[in-house]
Amino acid sequence: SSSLKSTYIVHMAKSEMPESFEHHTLWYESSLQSVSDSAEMMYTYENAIHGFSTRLTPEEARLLESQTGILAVLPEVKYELH
Amino acid sequence: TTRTPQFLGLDKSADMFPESSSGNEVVVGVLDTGVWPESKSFNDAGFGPIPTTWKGACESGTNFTAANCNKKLIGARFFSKGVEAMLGPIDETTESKSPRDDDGHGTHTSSTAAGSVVPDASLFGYASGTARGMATRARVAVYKVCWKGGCFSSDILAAIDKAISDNVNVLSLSLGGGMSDYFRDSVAIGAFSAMEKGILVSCSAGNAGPSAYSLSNVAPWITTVGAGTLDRDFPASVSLGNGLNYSGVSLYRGNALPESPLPLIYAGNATNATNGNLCMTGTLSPELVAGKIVLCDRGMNARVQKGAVVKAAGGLGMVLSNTAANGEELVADTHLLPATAVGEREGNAIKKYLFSEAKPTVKIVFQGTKVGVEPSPVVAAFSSRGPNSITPQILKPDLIAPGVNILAGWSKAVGPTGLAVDERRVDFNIISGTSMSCPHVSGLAALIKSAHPDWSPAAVRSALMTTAYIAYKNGNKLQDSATGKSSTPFDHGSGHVDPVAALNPGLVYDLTADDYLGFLCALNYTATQITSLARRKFQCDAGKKYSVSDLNYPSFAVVFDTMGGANVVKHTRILTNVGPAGTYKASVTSDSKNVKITVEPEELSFKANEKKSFTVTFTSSGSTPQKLNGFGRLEWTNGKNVVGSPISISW
Repeated sequence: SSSLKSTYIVHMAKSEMPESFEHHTLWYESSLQSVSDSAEMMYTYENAIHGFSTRLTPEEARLLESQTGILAVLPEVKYELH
Repeated sequence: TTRTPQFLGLDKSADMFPESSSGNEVVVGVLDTGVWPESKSFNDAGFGPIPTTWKGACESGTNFTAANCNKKLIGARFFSKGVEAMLGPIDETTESKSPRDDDGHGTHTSSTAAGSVVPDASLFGYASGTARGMATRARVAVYKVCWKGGCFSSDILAAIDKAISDNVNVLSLSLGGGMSDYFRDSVAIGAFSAMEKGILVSCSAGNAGPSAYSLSNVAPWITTVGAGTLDRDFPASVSLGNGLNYSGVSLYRGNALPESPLPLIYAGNATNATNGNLCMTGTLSPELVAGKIVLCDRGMNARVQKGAVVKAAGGLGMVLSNTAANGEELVADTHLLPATAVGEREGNAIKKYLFSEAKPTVKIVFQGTKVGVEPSPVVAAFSSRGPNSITPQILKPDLIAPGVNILAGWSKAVGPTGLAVDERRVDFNIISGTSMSCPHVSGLAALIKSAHPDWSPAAVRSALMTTAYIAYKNGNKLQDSATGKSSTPFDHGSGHVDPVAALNPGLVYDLTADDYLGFLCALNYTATQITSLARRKFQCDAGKKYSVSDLNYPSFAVVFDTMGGANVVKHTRILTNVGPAGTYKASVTSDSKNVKITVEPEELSFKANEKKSFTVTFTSSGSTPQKLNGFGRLEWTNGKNVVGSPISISW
């Protein structure tokens, strides 16, 4: 259920993108859709990392992390001002 | 800021920094709570066209349009998808869904780094003078990532992502998120990519001091900044009925207290709550505190909140006493009622009087602003301390900079205390934290970058670190506010920043992105973890021996195995000459008799731009000493430049 969803930052190995994808964002979307029908990309990262952030259940996150081309699926962390 | 330019010697050396006139435009990006663009600190008078390399934008939203930017404030973006996904939509009636700063923190940090010159600045007359940022001619780009609900990693990473493509030169982050390994920490990950693009990333060390291992933002590609005091204070003394006086500090300005002494009561005796001594909301009995000055203990809730609690209960004033957690370090606040903060020792003395006197009385005497306070700087007690909990072989913090009672720009959306009940509005506020010291270094890095546009982020950091000072003019070592004794490299890193010396460091310890990747190989990071940070396939060379101690860092953290036997640790470094040709000689000092330190070679002769390597060998006698940390220093000097590196030795 969506109430169990948390934010994750998904790190992708861009060099492992299958040639069938014309653009890396299409590959990101396809990877995301393979574990979740409803999840949407919040941010797509181009410079700081290769990847995106999204809302997933823990099970979806675990499934995504096991896929080829996924380097890491890291949970959202709260930072504080100093 | 109104004092740090003099304190750092910038006022005497303005012509040494070319800044924008030479066309070497530098953009400082600040990730924080946004910006109050109407602040005079973002006045763009005298600024030329925005650099053609700038790709940033001024985003519109609540009470903010592109018209709020100018030739000084050239970028303003906000990132809220992460916080909204976590906490629900932003309530735009209480918080601006735009780059506008409703908090004040972001306006303070960005104006500290690169604010324009503003004459006649002060907070209620305190700290009056001409306010300016460290790099007055640098351009500012703000990236709002912190909201009332906090700062979330997905938003922070998105902001760094944009800042890189916008083409900032320096990134300033006065925030932290605990201690996680580099490949799990979004700030470290984003900072790595920024560093690869030539962007210097300066981060606050944290306010979790004086506990050991309390640092955040310790990745070696980040410049980690601790906090020290200025030579300025805001005395407000406590005068007791028995004739004894105790010193305190305050930024209170408002209705004065009566001339005659007022009754004094301890908050712990004016409450039914177990933590009533802390003056928590709703814990004070109005019948007992009305018309009196209340002594509250520090801890749990915000210091200014305690003042508001006393005021709401009918108290006329407050004496805020430190406890053992804060010792004698005093932080001045703009309380809503007449109040002063005293150290633990003074607080205990006042309590002793209070408990022994049937009708104790007190007066608070506000004495304004005092400059020339010595010794200064002193390491702030709150400044987070080493050792580095992630990689003990990298000494952190890197250096300290002014971070106590700093005056800088503020948001008009909030009062100087940040409390909802505070309806005062100010152009400038005085606050403390490593949040304040970080943008000092960010701005100074921008100055160095403008003078040396071809230097890498590591070279700029090296210049700032190797020229930092560790002793006062009288030769005494820098002090630690937490202990009253000399501070160590775990407290002050390489020392206190000296930007004028950093301009011409003589030699630098340079580093490339590949050097850091080799460092990750030495940490036995997996290929996946390294690829995550590097954003490209990087294979550690199986035939190569990687060593953490060979990272070309401008400081030395030696860790000996305690499992007996003679122990030898070698650190190899490469120095790059950024001055004229010359010969440098090495000298080493150490307080650790159990360790022999040798430098090979002891003398290095450089041509212009030449690189030379050397090795420092640390040999432990074998027995683990009672004191598990030792400290020392390596200096290379040509008679003019001194290239200093701190040494920490741990067992």
